[in-house]
Amino acid sequence: MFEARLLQGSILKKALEGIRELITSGNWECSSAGISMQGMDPSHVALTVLMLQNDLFDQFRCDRNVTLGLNHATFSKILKCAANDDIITLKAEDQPDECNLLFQSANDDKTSDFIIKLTDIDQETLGIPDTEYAATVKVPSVEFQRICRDLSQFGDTIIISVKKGCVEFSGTGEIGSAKIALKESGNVDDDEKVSVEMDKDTPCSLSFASRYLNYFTKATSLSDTVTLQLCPEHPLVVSYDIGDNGSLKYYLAPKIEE
Amino acid sequence: HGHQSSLDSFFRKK
Repeated sequence: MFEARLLQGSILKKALEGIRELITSGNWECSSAGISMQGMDPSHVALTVLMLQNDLFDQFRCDRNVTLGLNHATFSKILKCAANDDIITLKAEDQPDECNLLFQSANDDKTSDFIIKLTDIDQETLGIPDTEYAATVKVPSVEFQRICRDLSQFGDTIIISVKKGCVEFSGTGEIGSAKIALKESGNVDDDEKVSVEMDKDTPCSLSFASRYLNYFTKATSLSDTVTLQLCPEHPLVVSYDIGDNGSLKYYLAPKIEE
Repeated sequence: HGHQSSLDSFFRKK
């Protein structure tokens, strides 16, 4: 028996908005530790990894591991029936072929009860090696969303360059080119600030497809800040924390010079 | 800006 109750139901709604356009369906693995889901887009350029730890939920029970094979368009349609301040409960039997979703309104005068049919998804799980990142950059998530949107008007590639105390985003194309530089700001504890941490002082610069970065920024509402981790010739990691007990992470393969 | 690489060259299937 699996049952998980999320007081902040909006977390699930927002997570689905950040997932459904990249991966059409996925296995949501439920264990005593929490719920995790990972999947790649069809062209194997971006990997999406969702982690919702058990203490994100105010009630969490998972007697035996349960796999919920979910179609994300359907799941999203059902979640759209939930208000942002609804309490959402997920329930499933062992070896389930359906999942029960319960939405309770904040003032408890409305409850909605949905059953979603599960699908068999044979999806290999990828091992993500630990990587020493040359640079870890934190920027306000809305700022990053705006930069990706603005620069993608110039072309299909966005170059992210990090050097001491500064991160630069640039794009070039037929109409011209653009470069946006963010300086590390003073007190980095405030959510609205920029922080740039470098492993060594060697600058690094990588190119990425702007289309995917714009998919990732659909998760912006999950967190005030977004973390970018770069390492030469390695995938970019774009992370949105979900409170202190969860995250939605994206791994994007770089564009390699000829 | 070069060609798009694939994650398959970075991540191993478990």
